[in-house]
Amino acid sequence: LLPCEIQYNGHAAVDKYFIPTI
Amino acid sequence: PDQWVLIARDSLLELPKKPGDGTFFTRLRNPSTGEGALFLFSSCAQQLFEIKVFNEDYHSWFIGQTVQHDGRLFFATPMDALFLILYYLIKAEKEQGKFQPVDQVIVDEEFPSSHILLQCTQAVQSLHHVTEEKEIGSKKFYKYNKEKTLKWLKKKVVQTVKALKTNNVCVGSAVQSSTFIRSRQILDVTEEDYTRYAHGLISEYIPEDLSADLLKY
Amino acid sequence: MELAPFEQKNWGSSRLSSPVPPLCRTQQCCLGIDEAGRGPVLGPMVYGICFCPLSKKQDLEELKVADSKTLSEAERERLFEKLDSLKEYLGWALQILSPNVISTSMQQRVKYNLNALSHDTAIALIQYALDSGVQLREVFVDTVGPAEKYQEKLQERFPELEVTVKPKADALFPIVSAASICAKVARDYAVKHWKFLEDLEDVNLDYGSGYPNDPKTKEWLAKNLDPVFGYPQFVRFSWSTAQSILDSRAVPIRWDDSDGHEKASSKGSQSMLAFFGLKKDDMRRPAHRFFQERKLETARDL
Repeated sequence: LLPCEIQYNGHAAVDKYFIPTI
Repeated sequence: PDQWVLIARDSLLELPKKPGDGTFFTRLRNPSTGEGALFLFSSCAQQLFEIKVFNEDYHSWFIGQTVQHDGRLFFATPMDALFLILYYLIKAEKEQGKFQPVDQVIVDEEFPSSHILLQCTQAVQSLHHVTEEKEIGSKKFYKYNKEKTLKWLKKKVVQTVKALKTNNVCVGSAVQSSTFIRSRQILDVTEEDYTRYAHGLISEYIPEDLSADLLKY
Repeated sequence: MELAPFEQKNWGSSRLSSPVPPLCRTQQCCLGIDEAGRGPVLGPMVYGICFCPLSKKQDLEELKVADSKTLSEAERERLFEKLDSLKEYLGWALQILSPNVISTSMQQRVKYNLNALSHDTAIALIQYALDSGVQLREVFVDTVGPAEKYQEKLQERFPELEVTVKPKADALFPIVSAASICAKVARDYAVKHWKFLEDLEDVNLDYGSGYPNDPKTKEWLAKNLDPVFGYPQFVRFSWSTAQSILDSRAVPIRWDDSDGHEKASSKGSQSMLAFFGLKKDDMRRPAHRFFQERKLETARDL
């Protein structure tokens, strides 16, 4: 769940730009 | 949009034994507001779930390699279908004041799915908690009974108080974050605070008049 | 120049330094500060300091470091090697501010502009030298913003030092030029050896000068834009060039504080009567506190 509203539905290169961290 | 994020029991995802018997969403009448609200029926409409939504501004979801604009989070929580049936029983009492078969009571042109409530066997079997019953031949007839209903609702309030205490829900006048854990117990929270809070929660599921009566009771 | 600590964590800020020459701990010293990479929209900004005993100022002049602006990258590197070899009396330190640090500082809710960031970095480097035992007496700095105000600020912060802030200080004071060499060489190296944190395919570093008005740089920015995530962290998001490409080509994104400006401007055009009428939502009984506190609502539909 993101702390911002992305006004778009569709593909996102999450693996490339996002590194989930605990 | 054709995708939402919902937290629900695993059992709701089980495949139905027959086509058309699976879990489904529908709009029914909210017994407190009288307006339409979203509900979920489990397979064969055995169990009713209310749908609540966590809706805070400025959220979206990453789901795998996609973005979902709609940042809401839905919750499906089981609820006693008798609350919804009660609405129609009270209405029938006001309009006609006579014993009727329950399938004639739960008729709603605006929410045609309401008849599915009759499939919630546990709720139908509990009708005697809120009605007087008469049996003629093999058929049962029901009439709303306020005293019995208040007694039933009181049990609900008592159960809710227990749940509030078990779950450490803050019911006192001070506002605090639900994730804040105090090192000392708040001593100024009384049994009355719990009861009023529980009454307020139960009131979310009953008409306003009945809520006022319950408070006095 | 070895920038391994920064290379491994190039989204943060890194300090690198030479050992402090023993002479600098026993003799009164001068210190010069300069920066590299203020203007580009790509890559880090580097602040460098050089310090040496006052008695060695002449030696620095003889090195002819004052002409650093006219040097090529290779020549600058050679000069840096020379400076670095003067370990007996010359020390240096660098603060590398990643493009990510620049962007997040400038875009945080409490305004922290590039000048303030620069000043704080310079102050931190001076303090570092003092903490390392350097017997500082004179400090020479190139201007960032109005020279007088900057000098006042530094002088107030370091009353025991003689601070001189002047435009084109690298041409006037060899110690500043030496610092400029260190900063420029570090920036050149950091950009050349940039490791993209993002798993990008076929990204090339042929971005032109890296300055925002360079068409080749703009083309590179447009080519490496992701509509959801924007740019790789090599880019300074806070630069208006970067932002305007995002505005036109990326998906709109709204944050908690995005509406602050919108609401302020829209309220001004509303009729006062709009605040007195009861809206349909207001006529509904409010939800129980349990739900309000948890931002839970009854779902009316999907």
